[in-house]
Amino acid sequence: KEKHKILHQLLQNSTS
Amino acid sequence: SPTVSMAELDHQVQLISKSHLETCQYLREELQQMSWQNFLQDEVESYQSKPREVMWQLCAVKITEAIQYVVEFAKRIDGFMDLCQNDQIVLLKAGSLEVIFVRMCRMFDSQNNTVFFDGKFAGPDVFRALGCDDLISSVFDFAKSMCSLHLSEDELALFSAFVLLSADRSWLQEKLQVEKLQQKTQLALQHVLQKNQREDGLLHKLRCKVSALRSLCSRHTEKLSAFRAVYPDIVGTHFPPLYKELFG
Repeated sequence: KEKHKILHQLLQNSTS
Repeated sequence: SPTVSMAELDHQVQLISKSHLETCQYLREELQQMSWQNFLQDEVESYQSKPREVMWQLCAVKITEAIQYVVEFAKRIDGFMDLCQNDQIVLLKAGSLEVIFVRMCRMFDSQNNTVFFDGKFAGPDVFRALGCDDLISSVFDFAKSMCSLHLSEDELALFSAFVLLSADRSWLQEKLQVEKLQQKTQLALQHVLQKNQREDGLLHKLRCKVSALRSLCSRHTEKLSAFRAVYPDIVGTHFPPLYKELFG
């Protein structure tokens, strides 16, 4: 998870 | 397929087209309005005289911006967020650049052999400082051949989703789930091609593009490794973190 921190974050952000 | 109705396929086409239009970064009309704006010779020369690492960094930033839109596209594809997180990441790591290359044909002017980049339309010579003329020329050739298919926005949307949902990517944990999504997308793509009365061979032509996309992406990875071998600190400290996560 640490390796793809930003991608995880982008995926978790709700779609605007 | 006997398990998917026409109405479901229509719905699928509508959903994916909507997701595509909401996340495509530039609308066709916007691009059309800017289509007369080409870089002037002195501007081309200024890109060419940038240090290699500065031009690489600029392109990495532009690719990263585009990738953020592809992530949003993926999130809005029905079923994508139901996949396990590992598989979401695997599909985006392998497919986001491929989708950017597919989307590039919207920003490409075949007549002038230019692509919208950094505010204006740029020919391949703008990218000379990267030191990857062969790759750049292949990317332009790919965009030109995609343009020659004259895909509509809904066809492009479905093809992008089909590329992103490739079930043959390495390291997928729930391959079957991805396969189901990709099959459903392929049916929707076939459905839209039929509905738009496209020629019979178009689906085959699109399937051939998949291997071209893979080749472009692996060549991008090779060029990045070669660049990183010479400029490890530039990549480490100046490249966007998301770019490093995806291609590092």
